[in-house]
Amino acid sequence: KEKHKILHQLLQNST
Amino acid sequence: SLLLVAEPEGIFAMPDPTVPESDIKALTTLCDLADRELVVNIGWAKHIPGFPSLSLADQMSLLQSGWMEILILRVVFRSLALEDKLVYAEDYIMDEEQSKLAGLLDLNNAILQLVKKYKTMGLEKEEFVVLKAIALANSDSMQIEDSEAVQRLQDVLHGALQDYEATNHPEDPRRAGKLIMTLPLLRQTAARAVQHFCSIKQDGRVPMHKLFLELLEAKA
Repeated sequence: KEKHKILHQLLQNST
Repeated sequence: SLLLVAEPEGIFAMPDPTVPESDIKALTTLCDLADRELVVNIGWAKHIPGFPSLSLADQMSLLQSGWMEILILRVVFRSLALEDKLVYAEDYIMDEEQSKLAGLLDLNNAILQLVKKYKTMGLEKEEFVVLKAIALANSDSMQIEDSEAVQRLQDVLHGALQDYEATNHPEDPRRAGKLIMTLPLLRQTAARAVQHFCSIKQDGRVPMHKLFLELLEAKA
């Protein structure tokens, strides 16, 4: 998961 | 209806006017465009009914498998009104000459084969938005945790397509199936595109942004 942190962050953003 | 509302606006490529035309410039423009489109597409995925209820890990897995199919399907739909040209963005339309210059002739011809198929069928926006969501839900990731939940998402989207066709194209009871049958060519074309951009990445001559790199690496 550490490898895909931008995707992870974008999915977690509420917008 | 929810998918029509969720459909993002097109974004602009804005190629740098101070840089002379070259293969590197074209590829840099496309990779930058793809990176920004990916951000938009991740926001879009969150509006697919049922997608946000999947675990975060499964949302990631589907996007890591299906992102290039989504990018390509959007280019294909934008290109339906033109002849032998690909509308990567409203301000970035590639013809055969430009495809050659960028070293993308084979890839762009494969994408044009998809355009031709959908033109023949008269693909409608409603069908396009459902098909794109189906491509994501059906991206065949090997890492799915809850495959029953993903199956339910596929069923809901498939049902929406069937309902739309039953109402709007009762004269062709096989239209939904015909649309689903275009997905193998989309998968095949996306795989070619990923392969091509992976080799461009290895060359190291084209700058790529982090999200695009991250998703290319997920496919490597």
